[in-house]
Amino acid sequence: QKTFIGDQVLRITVNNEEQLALVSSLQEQEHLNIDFWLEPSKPLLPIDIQVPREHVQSVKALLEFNGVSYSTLIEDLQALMDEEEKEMVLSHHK
Amino acid sequence: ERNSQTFNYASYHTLDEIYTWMDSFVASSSGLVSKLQIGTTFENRPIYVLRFSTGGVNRPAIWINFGIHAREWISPATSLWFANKLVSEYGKDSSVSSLLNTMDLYLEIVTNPDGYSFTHTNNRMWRKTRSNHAGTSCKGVDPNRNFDANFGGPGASGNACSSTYYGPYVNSEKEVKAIVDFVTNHGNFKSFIDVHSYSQLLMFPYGYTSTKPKDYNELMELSKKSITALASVHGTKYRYGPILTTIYQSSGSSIDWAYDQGIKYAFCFELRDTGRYGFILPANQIIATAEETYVGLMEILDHVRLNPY
Repeated sequence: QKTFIGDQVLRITVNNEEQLALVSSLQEQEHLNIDFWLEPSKPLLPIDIQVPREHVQSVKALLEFNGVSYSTLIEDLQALMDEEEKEMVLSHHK
Repeated sequence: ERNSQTFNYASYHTLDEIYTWMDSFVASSSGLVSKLQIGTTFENRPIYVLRFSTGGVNRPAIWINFGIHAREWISPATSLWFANKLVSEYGKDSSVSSLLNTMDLYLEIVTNPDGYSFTHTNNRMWRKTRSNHAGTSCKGVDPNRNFDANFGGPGASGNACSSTYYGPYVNSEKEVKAIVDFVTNHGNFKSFIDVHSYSQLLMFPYGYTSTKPKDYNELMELSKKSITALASVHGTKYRYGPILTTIYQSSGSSIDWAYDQGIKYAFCFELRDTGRYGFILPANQIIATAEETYVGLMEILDHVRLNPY
């Protein structure tokens, strides 16, 4: 089972085409292994990305440096999954 | 959970549990529902469709598939509740009764069985199929980029490691080919609905072009009606419109293909999930999601029934 300890999901809001292009370019940087849950489309529509733990700080720094606003939707993806797992087990016992 | 009456619809289930449920559901549906196998997956699992029919030969029909993207667990969970609701409302609710007395309904409860199974056993965030293709070590294709609708165009990736990889060729995925063959051979589908989950949207063609479909006005009006009805249940707000302007450009999607085949009422739902839970919507929201989706879907299905073409 793959774990997602420390993985975060960021919601990004871009204000213009330049910022949109910057965030879109993250898709091509394969080493970052970013999973786009909501892909870039146009300014003001949210973009949700799942960022592996080891790249969270660098991705956030890149966004901040370029004035791209974001919020952290999910602090720790694995914690959510552990909750889900618990619910599944409980449901099975029921 | 040995029969559909004691089945816990408020929980997520594994593929084996769902397949077992299908048999007991069919057995308890007094002949209204039958199970068809429309193909096998890359890993050789059966692909099933539930057929709701009150008789007749090759009646006009409705197609709804759920969970083409493996990790979107709320979609199949909603489909189970929806199927059960249809059977329990038939003969009581006039919309459901009229619908099933005039049309057949086909539900593909788990559209990507290999991927779904993989999310339960290996990687909860898996989205694609599990196929292998020559020339790459990365597995899987995004089945919703693999249909014959501007295949390989903008809004899909040629990189096999990407989560939106369109695949080596059109219909390369057995899960996609099964749908395409079934719908094409049937020849009398009037509506094609693909149910996903993330970010509350109701969309219609096109995703691959900014050209408006010829039925744009009708589809816009119907979408508005549907999401208004849906919101009346629990207040969940949806956005609506063509895929391209509502969310993003995507090529090779199921509903674009269906629409280009002449199926006018082609829609794609993105069920409730604000992002706070990712694709891990808490189980205590399953029933609420199913309830509101049922109401939204029935608006569309009513319209389809009342507007034959």
